This record gives sequence, structure tokens and C-alpha cells, in this order.
Amino acid sequence: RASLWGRLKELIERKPTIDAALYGQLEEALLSADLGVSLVGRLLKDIRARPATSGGGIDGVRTALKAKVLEALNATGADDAPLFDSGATPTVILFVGVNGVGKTTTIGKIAALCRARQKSVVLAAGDTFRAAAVEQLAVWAERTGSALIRGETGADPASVIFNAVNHAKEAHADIVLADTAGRLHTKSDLMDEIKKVKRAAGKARSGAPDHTWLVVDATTGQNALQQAREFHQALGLSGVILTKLDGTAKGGVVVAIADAVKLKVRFVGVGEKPDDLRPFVATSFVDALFA
Amino acid sequence: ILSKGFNNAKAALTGHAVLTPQNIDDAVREIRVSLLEADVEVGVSRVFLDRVKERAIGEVVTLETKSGAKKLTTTPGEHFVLICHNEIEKLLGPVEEAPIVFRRPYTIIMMVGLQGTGKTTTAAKLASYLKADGRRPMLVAADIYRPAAVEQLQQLGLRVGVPVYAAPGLAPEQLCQDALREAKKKKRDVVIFDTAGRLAIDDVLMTELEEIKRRTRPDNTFLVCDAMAGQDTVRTASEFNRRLDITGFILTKIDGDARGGAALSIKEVTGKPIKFLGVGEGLDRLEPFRPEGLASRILG
Ligand SMILES: Nc1nc2c(ncn2[C@@H]2O[C@H](COP(=O)(O)OP(=O)(O)OP(=O)(O)O)[C@@H](O)[C@H]2O)c(=O)[nH]1
Ligand SMILES: Nc1nc2c(ncn2[C@@H]2O[C@H](COP(=O)(O)OP(=O)(O)OP(=O)(O)O)[C@@H](O)[C@H]2O)c(=O)[nH]1
Ligand SMILES: [Mg+2]
Ligand SMILES: [Mg+2]
Repeated sequence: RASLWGRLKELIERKPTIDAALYGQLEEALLSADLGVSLVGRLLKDIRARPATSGGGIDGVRTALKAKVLEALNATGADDAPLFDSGATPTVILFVGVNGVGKTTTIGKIAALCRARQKSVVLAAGDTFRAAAVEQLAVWAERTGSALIRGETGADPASVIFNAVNHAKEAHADIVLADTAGRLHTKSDLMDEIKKVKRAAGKARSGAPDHTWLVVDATTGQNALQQAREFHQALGLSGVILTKLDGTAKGGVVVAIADAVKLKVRFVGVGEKPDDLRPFVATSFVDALFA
Repeated sequence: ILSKGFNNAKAALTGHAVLTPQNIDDAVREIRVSLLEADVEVGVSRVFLDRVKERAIGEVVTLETKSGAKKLTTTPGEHFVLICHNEIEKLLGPVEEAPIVFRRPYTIIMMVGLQGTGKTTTAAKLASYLKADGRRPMLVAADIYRPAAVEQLQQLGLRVGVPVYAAPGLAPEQLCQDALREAKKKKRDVVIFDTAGRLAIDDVLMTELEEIKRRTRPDNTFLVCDAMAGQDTVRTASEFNRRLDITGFILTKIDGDARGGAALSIKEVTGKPIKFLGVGEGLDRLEPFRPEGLASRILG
């Protein structure tokens, strides 16, 4: 089944002038990638406002659009502190996000990445709520040769993170990856809890966590923008992890997130295995968006 | 609470005594924004709004011909919004008398869907719901891939007080077949297969589901979808439907603030009914579907 851009290309080839109908098609293609109606409206408005001399026909429009999307993705947010050797030990990374997006699996993948660089890893089982959450993380600990720090079922997640960071300090471990329970940003008690978890990391080691990453599912629509806003306001995020990009969803909502909340994507998840993780490369992402 | 789109639509029609093809266009444009913000798929929004427009214009015509005998009781803006609301409810409904097909000596429910949508949790919720309804459900741990998936279902089964069938080392299609033998033995009358999350484009895993279906002939195949799903949902839902002929779908995480437009898209494209809504993580957080609430939410 031809991609939307593929069909668009056919249309364009039959009709080399840029008209309202063509812009309508461009709008639909961008909307289908979850960029969101207000961002798409702005991008197309900027493109139409280009001087007539910028020419290039439809390819020119496409190139200009890609450049605009790339601009939105790059022009924002500080570059994250380096993953390794950022000075403080252990490096502490907090993973947050709504239910089912891939936090636990992503931690497993990041652990594998660290272990491949001969770094010692401590996993903090901060999801003390969901059935078999700790057992799930335990499998990843075993798979990657990482230590696991857990608490009692129903224990205070902040105490688990606190203990994990302290353990990592004592063991001179390089990195602590803190898993947390999935939570909807609309639940104020759960948002209070995650703030407490973050503070606990800072109590165990001053300045921790070094990274607080929001995990976002590529199949999510406009709600991801709201998730980013709420979690950022509550915690101060330092980046986004986009998962499930191996599916057919394009994850375009991260462009809206970069544009509105000024947060960059650090890694993308492309499958369920330990090595299914890639650093985010904005140009490849934009190429895939316009494929 | 009406979204900006709705208020703009009403505003577009303020000062007009009657809906005309011209002023309807402006209102339609505003509603389109609202639907897209709600994650209704682009093509589905277009088809839906064409239908609304046709009806609105049609109603204008009937009002005009009866204008001697009839008086408008609402403003054209309110009338238009009412048409939209009504059309969405019509599309999302009708509500079924019995969301689950029951059969003797047991009925089978197969849960399918993308990764992380809430299949395992919803399987347990269904077991809890059926048990409260006087039935004897059994859960089947057919996800042999995800770390601790079997443990997750076993823990939930304990919590609900429902047996969980697990068989380490068996392929899912064999495991599900064996589960039916176990159900007969234990006189369980509802068997719920919890399957692994998978991509609709994963041919090997989609074939696995087809094989489970071929061997066990489930009476109910529920596609479990996340309420926050975006534009691509249509593609995955139609593929699951094409390969498995789903009997309905369940929308989860409705307790968040996602508008849930994916539900409209899935319904429009597959024609299959919405069966239940997942409204929380607790095992009692499952509701049979009612269109009115979701319609208002999608419209914003
Ligand atoms: N295809 C694919 N599946 C993924 C990816 N990342 C995670 N998953 C799957 O998504 C499902 C949910 O992953 P989890 O890691 O349990 O998600 P979570 O955010 O920890 O979930 P909760 O803790 O319940 O909120 C699992 O089936 C994972 O295998 C990815 O990049 N691609
Ligand atoms: N808030 C909320 N959370 C839900 C709901 N349904 C499921 N969840 C949560 O969503 C997450 C994923 O649920 P699972 O049941 O593990 O999802 P799954 O589809 O079985 O995942 P895979 O087997 O990996 O594909 C868990 O954290 C659940 O508690 C719901 O209706 N509301
Ligand atoms: Mg988890
Ligand atoms: Mg599951």
C-alpha cells in the first residue's frame, strides 16, 4: 500500500503547479504523521509566504518544508549532558511517562548500551505498584548483567530510588537507571509522587537525577503534547525517548513537543530486543517523515 | 465544555437566520480543527464532515419549505453543533444489548492489539466483570515473549480469584488449544486468551494470531486500543480487522485527558462496535460502552 507521500508524489507529477488543492494534500500528509493541526497550519503558512523567486516547484516546497520541520526539532532545548562521563557518579537517569509507553523496556535497552561500554549499571525498581513490574525489570537486569535494587510491594517508590542511588555510590557503579510506574498526568496524586521520587534522587546524590526523560509512544496522537507539558512543568524534563518507531506510526508529535515545549528527542526505540535502540538523528527522522 | 472549534463554529453562524451552504462551510472548517485536535483521522474527518454538511443543508431545505408552519427554536449555530453531536453518537453507536457473545459449554474471548495498550490488565478486568456476573472465567497466559508477562497475569488472576492457565515452553497456538481442554475439565465457562502485543505489520506474529483463531474458533476477538492513539490507528485497526475479523474493540486509559478521536476513526473504518471502556488501572475499572460521553469528549 503506497505511502501517503508516495501518492502525493504521483499527484504532484501530474500537476506541477502549486495550488490550493496541492496544499490541501500536503496538509493531509503532515497531519497523518501526527504533527498536529496548529503546527501544520503554521508550517504551510510559512511555506506559502516564501518569495516567488525561491522556485523549485513541488520539490522546492518539499525541501523547504523539511527544513522547517528540522528547524523546529533542532532549534530548541539544550543539548543534553553526555550520557557517560558527565562528571558526577553515579550518573542517574529517571524515566517517566504514561502507562504502557515502553519505560521499563527502554531502561533494559539503555542498560545494554551501558554494559556494551563496560559501564556498571544499577536498575532501580521504582514501579512498586503494577503487577509483576519488578519481575519484568529483574529479567532485564539479568539479561544485561545489571544490579537490581527493589523494595517491598507497595513500598514508597521514592525510598527505592533513594536506596538505589546510595547503593550505586557505595558500589562505585557508573549509572543508575530509575524505573517508575506509568501514570496519567491528569492524576495529581501520582504527579506529586513522581516529584517526590525526583527529590529523593537529589537527596541521595546532590544534583541527581542528571537526566529526566519522558518516554513517549510513537503511536500517540496530540495527547503526547499535553503529557510533555505536564511532566515538564512538574519535573523539568531534559529529553524525550520516542518508542515503537518500528511500527507504522511516524511519531510526528515530537515535532510539536520540540516546538512548543522545547524538548529534544534523545533516543528512539525500534523494537523489543535489547539492541533495538538508536540515538535520535533529526535528519533521518525528518527523511522518514517525508518518505 | 465546548472547544474553541465549536465556539468558533457557532460564532461563524451567529447573525445568520438560517443555515446556508455558505455559512455551513465556515462552521465545518472550525469543527474539522476540533476533530483533528481530538486525533480523528484526516480521511475519516473529511468523510464525517461531508455527511454532517449534507445533513445540515438537507435540514435547512426542509426547514425552509416548512418555514410557514415551523419556527426555529435554536440558533443555526446551536443547530449545527447538535447535528455534529448527533452524527458522532450515531457513528459511535449503537450500544449493543450484549457486548459479549456467550456459548455453551464455554465461550472464548481473544484479546489482541499493539504493544502496551492494556490487554493483560483488561483481560483481568473482564474476568472480574464476568465473575461478578456469576460466570466461571479462566485466564490464559498466551504471551510467552514479554518478560514476566505470565507472572503479571498470574498475579492479576490471584487478585481477581480466577484460575490462570500457563504452560511454559508451549507455542501460543498450542497453549490456547490445551487451555480449552483444561477449561472443559475444570468446568470454566469463559476462556480469555491474553496474547502478546504485536505490530499489525509483523507477519509472523499476525499469522500466529490467525493460527490461534483457526484452532480455537474464539467467539469474541477484542482489539484493545489506547484512547491516546493518533492518526495511525486506522491503519493498525484495519489490518487487525482484515486478518482476524475482530468482533469489537475496547478503548483503554479513558481516565486520562486524551480526546479519544481514534475511537471514531476505528469505528468508521472497521464498522465494528466499541464494547468496553477501560477507565483506570484498578481491576474494577471497566465500563460497558455508552456513546454519549465519548461523543462530547471527541468534540471537545
Ligand atoms: N515494537 C516495539 N515495542 C516496544 C518498544 N518499546 C517497548 N515496547 C513494548 O511495549 C510494551 C510495553 O513496554 P513496557 O516497557 O512494559 O512499558 P512501560 O512504560 O514500562 O509500561 P508501564 O510500566 O505498565 O507503564 C511491551 O510489550 C514492550 O515490549 C519499541 O520500541 N518497539
Ligand atoms: N490509567 C489506566 N491505565 C491502564 C488502563 N488499562 C491498562 N492500563 C495500564 O497500562 C499499562 C499497560 O497495561 P498492560 O495490561 O500491561 O498492557 P498490554 O497490552 O498487556 O501490554 P503488552 O502485553 O506489552 O502488549 C499498565 O501500566 C496498566 O496498568 C486504563 O484503563 N487506565
Ligand atoms: Mg514499566
Ligand atoms: Mg500484556
